[in-house]
Amino acid sequence: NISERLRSALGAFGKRGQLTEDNIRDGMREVRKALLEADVQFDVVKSFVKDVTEKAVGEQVIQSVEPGQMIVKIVQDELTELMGPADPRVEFADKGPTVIMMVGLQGSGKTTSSGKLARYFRSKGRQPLLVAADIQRPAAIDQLETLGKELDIPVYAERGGRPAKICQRAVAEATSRGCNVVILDTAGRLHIDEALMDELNDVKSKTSPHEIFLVCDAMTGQDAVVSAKEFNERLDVTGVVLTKMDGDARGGAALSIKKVTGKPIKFMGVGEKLDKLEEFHPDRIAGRILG
Amino acid sequence: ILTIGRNLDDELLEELEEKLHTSDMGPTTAMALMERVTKAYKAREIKTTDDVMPFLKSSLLDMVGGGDDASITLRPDGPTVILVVGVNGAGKTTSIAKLAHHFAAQGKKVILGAGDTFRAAAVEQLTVWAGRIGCEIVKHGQDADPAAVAFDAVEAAVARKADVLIIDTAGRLHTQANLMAELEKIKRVIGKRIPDAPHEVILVLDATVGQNAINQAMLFNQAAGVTGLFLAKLDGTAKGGAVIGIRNEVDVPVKFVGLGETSEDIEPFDADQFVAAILE
Ligand SMILES: Nc1nc2c(ncn2[C@@H]2O[C@H](COP(=O)(O)OP(=O)(O)OP(=O)(O)O)[C@@H](O)[C@H]2O)c(=O)[nH]1
Ligand SMILES: Nc1nc2c(ncn2[C@@H]2O[C@H](COP(=O)(O)OP(=O)(O)OP(=O)(O)O)[C@@H](O)[C@H]2O)c(=O)[nH]1
Ligand SMILES: [Mg+2]
Ligand SMILES: [Mg+2]
Repeated sequence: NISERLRSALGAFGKRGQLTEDNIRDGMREVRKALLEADVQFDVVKSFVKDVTEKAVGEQVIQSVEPGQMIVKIVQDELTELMGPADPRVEFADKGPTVIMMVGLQGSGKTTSSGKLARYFRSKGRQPLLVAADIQRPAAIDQLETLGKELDIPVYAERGGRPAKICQRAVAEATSRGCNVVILDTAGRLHIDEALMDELNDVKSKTSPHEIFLVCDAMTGQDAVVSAKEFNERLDVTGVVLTKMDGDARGGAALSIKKVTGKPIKFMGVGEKLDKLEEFHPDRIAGRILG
Repeated sequence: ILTIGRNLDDELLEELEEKLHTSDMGPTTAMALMERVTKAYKAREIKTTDDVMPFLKSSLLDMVGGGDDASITLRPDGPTVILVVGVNGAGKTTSIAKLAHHFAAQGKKVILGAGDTFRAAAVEQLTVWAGRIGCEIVKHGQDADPAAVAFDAVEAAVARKADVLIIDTAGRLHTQANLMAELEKIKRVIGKRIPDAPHEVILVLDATVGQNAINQAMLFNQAAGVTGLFLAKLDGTAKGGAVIGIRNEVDVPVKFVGLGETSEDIEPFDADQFVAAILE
C-alpha cells in the first residue's frame, strides 16, 4: 500500500520530524503512480500532485512522524477535502412530487439504483413511484417491474411511446397515485450519442427534475472524466451515485468525476440487493483510492 | 495529430504521455514506453513523430496482438459450448446475442442457455434476444440452479444437434468467492456432459473499465479458465487499453469487440485498428 511504498521510497533516508523538498518530490512520484493505478484521470492527477506539493512545502512539521507518513496524511486530507463534504441531502419539493432523474452510461447500475433509492426514500417516510423510462433495452420494463413488486412500490410503465412523454405523464399522475417522489429510470446511453443526449434534455424539460443523478460504475477508468463532463454539461446534474463499490476497484473515477463536474457524490451502491445503498463518505473512499 | 511528420518537442511528448495514460493501458506500461521514447529523443536518435510512431505501434501490437487463437473455431463434431462470464453490467447478455447472430449468419444452428437465474428479468432479456435472432433457448425458472440450467442446455444442444451453445451467466464480482465457486461448479457440470466443454470461456469486459480489469481477468481465469476476451462498448470514447495490462498478466487474446447495442454490432478483434485508435 501507499504507506509501505513511501516508506521504502523515503523511509530509509527520511529523518523524523523533517519534510525536505527532496522527500516531497520523491514522495509525490509514488503518490502519482498510486493515483494513476487507482484510475484517477491523468490530468486530474497532474493538478492534484501540483496542489499537494505546494501544500506539503508549506507544511508544519510534526516531530515524531516519518516523512512518508506526513505525506500520506497531507494527501489523504487533500483527497478527503476534494471528495467532500458528505452531502446525501435530496432537494425535496415543497409542494407536488419530487422528481429524480437517473442517467448514465450503459450498464452503470441505473435501474438497480432506482430500486434502491425508492426503498431508501420509503424508509424516510416518502411514497415513491418508479418510472420505466427505458423502452429500448429488452425486458427493461420487466426488470423495473420485478424490482417494484419485490419492494411493493408502484411502477409506472407504458409499453411504447416516447420516454419524455412517458415521464411527463408519470409525473402528472404521481399525486393521484398517492406518490410524492418520482424516480425516472432512463435508458443507458453514450455521451456522444447526440440524439439520445437530446432525448435526456427533452425528459428534463418535460419533468423539471429536482435532482438529476449521474450513475457511474466505480471501476471506470480514464474515460470517467469524458462521459461525466458531457452528461454534466448537457444536463447540469445535481449529484452522482457511484455503484459496485463492493468490488475491489480503487475508485479513482470518483475523484476525477468530482473534480471535473464539481457535483457531490451522494450515494454508493455496495451490492446487488436493494438494501445495498449507502450515503457517500468522502474520507472512506480517499483511503481506498490512495491504496 | 501524432501521425503526421511533426517534430518531437517537450510539448508533443507531453501530449503523447497523456494519450498513452488515458487509454487505460496502465501507468507501468505507459511510463515504460515514455521512458524509451524520451531516452531516444534526448539522445537525438529520434526527431519526428515518423521516427516514434512505428516503435509505439509495434510495441503495442506485441502486447495485444492476436495470434492464431484470436477467434472462435467451431468443433467439427458436436456442439461448441461457449460459456460467457464477467462482472455486472459489462455486456454479457448483449454480447451473447451478438455471438449468436454472428454464428447464425454463418448458417450454424445456435442454442442459448439462460444461465442467469438471479437478476431481475435476466431470463426475459435473453429470451427477447433469442426471439429476435430466431434461435432456441433453454431456461428454468427464477432462482433455479444455474449449473442445472447449464447441464440441461448442453443436453439439449447434443440432442438437437446444435452447432453452437452459448451459456449466459449472472454478473458477479471477482471478489465474491462464493459466486466464483459457483462458476467453477457450472464449468465442472458442463464438462460432465461433454468432456472437454466448455470449449470457450469468454470474459466480457466493459471498454470503460480501468485497472480493475486486471484483477477481473486473473480471478475469472483462476475460476473458469478464460479462453478469450470480448471487449464491449468500444463504440464509446474509451480506448479499452486495460486489455494491454491484462495481457501482461494473463495470456488471453481479445477475440471480439462490441460496437453498439444491436445484435449486429460485433466485429472480430482487429489489433491494428485497436492500436491505431489509441495512438491517433
Ligand atoms: N455488485 C454490485 N452490482 C450492482 C450494483 N449496482 C448494480 N449492480 C448490478 O449491475 C448490473 C447492471 O445494473 P442495471 O441496474 O441493470 O444497470 P443499468 O444502468 O440500468 O443498465 P442499462 O439500463 O442497460 O444502461 C446488474 O447485474 C446489477 O445487479 C452494486 O452496487 N454492486
Ligand atoms: N453502446 C454499447 N452498449 C452496449 C454494448 N454491449 C452491451 N451494451 C449495453 O450495456 C448494457 C448492459 O448490457 P447487458 O448485456 O445487460 O450486460 P450484462 O453483463 O449481461 O449485465 P448483467 O447480466 O446485469 O451483469 C445494455 O444497455 C446493453 O445494451 C456495446 O458494445 N455498445
Ligand atoms: Mg437499466
Ligand atoms: Mg446479463
